[in-house]
Amino acid sequence: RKSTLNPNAKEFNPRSFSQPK
Amino acid sequence: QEPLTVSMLAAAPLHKQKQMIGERLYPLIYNVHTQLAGKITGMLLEIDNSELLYMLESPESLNAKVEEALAVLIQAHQTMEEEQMKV
Repeated sequence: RKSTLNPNAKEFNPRSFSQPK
Repeated sequence: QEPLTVSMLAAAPLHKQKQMIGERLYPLIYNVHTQLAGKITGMLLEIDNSELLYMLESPESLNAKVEEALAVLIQAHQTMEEEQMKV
């Protein structure tokens, strides 16, 4: 079945996520 | 970190709700698809909030959605490449 997800969705930019060291 | 609840979301303005859910989704996706985490999270955030909250609490449905988003991204990329080859 066709996915309803949109490949051109705006990329999410995390604010509080700190890259694991 | 306490789970994100409907009441926490309801207390926030609509545009902030997506950011709040995204902050929870992103780390989970980052563990599996580091480079594409931002893109996949953005795609999933277009899903309605109630389904997103459910996915935050059920890893298998989240994984299924993430894999679906990945498949859509790969398909879109291949289509774009084919288009470029035709030109």
